[in-house]
Amino acid sequence: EEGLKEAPAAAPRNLSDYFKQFLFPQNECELHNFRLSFSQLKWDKWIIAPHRYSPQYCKGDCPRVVGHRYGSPVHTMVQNIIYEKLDASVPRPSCVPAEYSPLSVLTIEPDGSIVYKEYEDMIATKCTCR
Amino acid sequence: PHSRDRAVSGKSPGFLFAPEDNPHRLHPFLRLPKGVRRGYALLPPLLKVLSDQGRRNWQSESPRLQPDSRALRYMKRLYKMSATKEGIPKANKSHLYNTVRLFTPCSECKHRHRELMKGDIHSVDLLFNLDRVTALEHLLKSVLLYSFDTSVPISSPATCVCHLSIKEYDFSSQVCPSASHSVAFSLHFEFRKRRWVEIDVTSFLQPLIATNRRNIHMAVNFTCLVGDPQHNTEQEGSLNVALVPPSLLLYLNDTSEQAYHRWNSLRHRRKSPVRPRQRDTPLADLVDDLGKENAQSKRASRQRR
Repeated sequence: EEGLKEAPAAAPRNLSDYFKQFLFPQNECELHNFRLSFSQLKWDKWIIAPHRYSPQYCKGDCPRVVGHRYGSPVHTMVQNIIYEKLDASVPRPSCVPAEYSPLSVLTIEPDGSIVYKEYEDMIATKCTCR
Repeated sequence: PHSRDRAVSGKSPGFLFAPEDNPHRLHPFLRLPKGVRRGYALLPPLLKVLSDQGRRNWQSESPRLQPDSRALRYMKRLYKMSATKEGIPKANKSHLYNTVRLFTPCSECKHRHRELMKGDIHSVDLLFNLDRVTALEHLLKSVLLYSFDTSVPISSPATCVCHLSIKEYDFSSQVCPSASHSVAFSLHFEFRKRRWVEIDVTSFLQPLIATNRRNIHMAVNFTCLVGDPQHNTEQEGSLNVALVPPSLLLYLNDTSEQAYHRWNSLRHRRKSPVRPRQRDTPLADLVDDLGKENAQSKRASRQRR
């Protein structure tokens, strides 16, 4: 009620903007699907498997007060404070991958031998703000 | 968070490297430091695709040697057994390897010793070039892989004896080196069921690979007699199966940073405790602890008084 009292003169359109800031942020930091096939990169001549690869990616805004929902360290909040109060050239925290899963790849080596290898951190599975 | 050159050298996975390009044509910033290049003597195509020059050169990559179709089929089967459809390594803890390399012999000399032994003898000298095995790939197991074409139905089991000997290079005869030390394996299996026969030669090759020998020269005598000696059935004589020279399979544990370390992620998953109390920010924890400290020091001074 107080909030309302404070802004009685706002036009209805501003009011909805005003209320919107209390709603769940629309383009919040989250994991986005992205799938590619190695034939697109013309790598399928030597990458035999997998045919498709889903690296995913992180995109979205990082809220000012980053809570435990992102698993962000305290530093993330401090960086926000630096950006707002001390030095705007310091960038705000970014939406980046926090966890990955590995990927198995079967490739043909230049000498014609074949190698199966499991690579670390090839598929983003979780995002965070930091 | 990565320093510039570390990002270039540290985290690029091996399979993104183009093999035969000439690094010098790229912008110095994109070239790997010399030391790193030895291990990754190749430039990552990811970087190439991103550099303008790379984009033009990309189409001109020189052709690769094509592997043997049987070998390819075997490795595809291994891939299906080890990874899910999405390409993620299966979580079964049974295999510790994170790298498997299959080499086909790059040269061979054929010998036929009919008078030496009864049966159909396939004796062949094989040279395997293991240059692709890096110093951080440690051998767990090595297997000689025979493939049989089972188009000719064979009704009864067969007993095969495999004589294996490692060859040292004899410079007097440029073509075929002489034997140095050898070992014999005897196998017993039924053809009906097998397309592939694996002969475990780990103990035999371990010392060579551990001392960074990358050219392995071996002579393999493979003799198969049809029938089952264990059940005293009469051995029907030699086996008339076309034998392709075996491939060499190495199961390796790659300890480099970019390789997936299964036991590491398992430990990591087990280790991560559930937080006893859900706090909004770790800062509150800190404040809480500070508050506690104050309370304790007050209590101590009161007791003293």
